[in-house]
Amino acid sequence: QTPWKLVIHGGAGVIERERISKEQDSDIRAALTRALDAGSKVLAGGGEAIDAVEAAVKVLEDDPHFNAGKGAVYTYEGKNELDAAIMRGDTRAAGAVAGINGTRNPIEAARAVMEKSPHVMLIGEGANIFSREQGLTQVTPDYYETPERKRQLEELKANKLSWFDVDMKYG
Amino acid sequence: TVGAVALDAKGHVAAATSTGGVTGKRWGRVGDAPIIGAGTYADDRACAVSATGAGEYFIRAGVAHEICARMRLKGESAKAAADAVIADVGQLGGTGGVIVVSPKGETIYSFNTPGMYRGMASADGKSVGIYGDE
Repeated sequence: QTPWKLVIHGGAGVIERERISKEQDSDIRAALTRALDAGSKVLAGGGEAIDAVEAAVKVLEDDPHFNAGKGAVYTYEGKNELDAAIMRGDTRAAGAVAGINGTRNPIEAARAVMEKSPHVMLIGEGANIFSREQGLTQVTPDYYETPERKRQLEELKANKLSWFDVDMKYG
Repeated sequence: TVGAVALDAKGHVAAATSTGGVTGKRWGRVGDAPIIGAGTYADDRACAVSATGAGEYFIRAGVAHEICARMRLKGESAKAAADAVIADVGQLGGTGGVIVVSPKGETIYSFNTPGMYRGMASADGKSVGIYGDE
């Protein structure tokens, strides 16, 4: 047997100690740990890598500290447009969605594209329809909202900053 | 952006990435996360990669596939390949990072930003980090 491994990320950018409170630091580390635990549980039980990465990403999508799922950033129009992709190394099967909203966990939609369609990428309203047809959990637009993301959009609009200036935690 | 890469007990790798994009995006902008080969890629012959960063630069560099291709065709380690490709992104003017796992069991981070939210686990234990010096 191969020793199993799992690596996760929750975004990169100008992340400095003086810009993150102790509470935020603690919450973020706890969320990362939960994501590792979710993926590790799959792998330690002999499960597949594809199931482990989906499980880990879903934890991070559900946590408002990260720019994915709940807590995703706003478009200029004040909406959330979510993107996700998944790929397995044994068959190189892959699935992706772009510009979707309404699906609670976009990574589930990407996996459904990979496994339940002959395609690799679906976008926009078509991808939303596909997600609903696959029976994936749907949410209303307010599910994704967080006060911090609203503040960031307002700051961008008020200061006419470039896209990359507001938060510098990329996606 | 969030992501994960894994190696299972059967020696197979996988990658997943999910994002909201960038604040204030317009015109249906899409970054690298859902672009297979840019922000996400997995190939048992080389590695699995998930990226986070300034998406347009990662698309132009074909980051995830490029890392796997360097490992498969040049025989580079995961660390060498990832560092080289992230350096290339930097040359283009982009910033961000990647996580990589290989079928050999290599697990690495590579980023050119001050920090990256990240974590790593195996049967031996787990660790998380935020800042660049951790």
